[in-house]
Amino acid sequence: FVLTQGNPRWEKTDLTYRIENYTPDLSEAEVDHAIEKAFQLWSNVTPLTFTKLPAGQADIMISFVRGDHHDNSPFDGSGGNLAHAFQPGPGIGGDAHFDEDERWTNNYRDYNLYRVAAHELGHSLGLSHSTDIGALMYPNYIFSGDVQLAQDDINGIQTIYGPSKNPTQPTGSQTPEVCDSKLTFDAITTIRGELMFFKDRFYMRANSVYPEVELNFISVFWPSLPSGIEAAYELAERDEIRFFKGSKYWAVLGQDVLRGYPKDIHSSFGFPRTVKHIDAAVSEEDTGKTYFFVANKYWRYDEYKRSMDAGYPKMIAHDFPGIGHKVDAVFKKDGFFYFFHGTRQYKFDAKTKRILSLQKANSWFNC
Amino acid sequence: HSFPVAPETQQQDVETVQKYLEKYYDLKDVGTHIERRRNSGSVVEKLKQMQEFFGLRVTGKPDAETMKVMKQPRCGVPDVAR
Repeated sequence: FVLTQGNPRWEKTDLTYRIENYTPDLSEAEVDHAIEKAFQLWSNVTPLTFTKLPAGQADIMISFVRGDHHDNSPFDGSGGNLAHAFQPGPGIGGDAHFDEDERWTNNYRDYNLYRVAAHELGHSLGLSHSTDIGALMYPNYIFSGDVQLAQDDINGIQTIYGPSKNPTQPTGSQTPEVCDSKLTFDAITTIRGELMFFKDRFYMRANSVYPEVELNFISVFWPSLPSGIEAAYELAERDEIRFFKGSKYWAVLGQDVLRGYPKDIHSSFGFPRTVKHIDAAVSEEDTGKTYFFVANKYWRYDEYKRSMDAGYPKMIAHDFPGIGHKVDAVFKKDGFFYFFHGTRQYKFDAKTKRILSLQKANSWFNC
Repeated sequence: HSFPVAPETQQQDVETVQKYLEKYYDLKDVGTHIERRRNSGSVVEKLKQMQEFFGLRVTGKPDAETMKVMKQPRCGVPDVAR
């Protein structure tokens, strides 16, 4: 996080705001609700309170304006600049302006007012732009379906105003750090020759051309996929990736989620009702067999026959000795399985049923 | 696997970079002819500052990845103190 230069802050905690005018894109009630929710994000983690005034001068004046609106920072029509806000202080200090040449929404379509207001109010309270891509104070518009303060935002605002008195204040989501030795993964899959690692709302992507690991939101590629993917595998023959969460799964072709998904894992793969979710999955291009790992057992599914092979489930420990009783993620590369559990990664040779090496889970990131 | 871009797109990119850096990275707008500035030290420095901020490859050049980030809609507050 970054504090605004000079550390401007409000000297009182009971702040007021007023919505001077309304965008025709949303009903007044929807605008009020979006702005109220945005203030709540910040009041939940600080001693600050925000009271809406129906008229008169408030600490934070909110308005929808277009082009040059006489504050030395003209808006630029549709796209580009979406909004801006001023640091704490008298007069225009703290005020937030939203570009009326944008379309304001209360859903995932551009641009979600709640999401942009949450960011601008961070400026109104004294925060500047963060380099943490998972933070609300990151300067570019990214809407991943939900709006929550990252731990980086909370650390920043509490540096200025201290924590909330409410003992149950929320903690923020943590953006994964690729070289964190404690990094674990929700799911991993190959994708057209690359590897993609999934953690919470994020993916990490490693390939041989770029030395740095790319970290971004899953929603950048697949906006309709949920966060917290639990398993994923590539069905290379059909150039499909399948993502699993709970009893649902999605099939994507490149960046397109195929029609008719999500589907149910019980009716599609024949899992018993006792299976509530999949821990990990991997498919073998040469045999057409897909391995599903659930708790301490695994199933084998025949992609050609589209049915589970007989005799399953079997115990993981029996056929994959040494990798433990639970798998977080798995993929296959160059004939070898790579099993992940916690911070451990096992390279496993299925032919000899031996572990060839034990590494850190993030060993692919050249830390 | 990006393809060669047409000359006019390059010209547009130069202007995009100029405006972006003036707006968010305190690049001084001295009104000098854009073409000549493309390689000026201050543009390269500011571009590196922006690339570092966004975690991009710090090349000092308006490469495709950098242009993609520059064209994303964003907040109008600068990323660096003015």
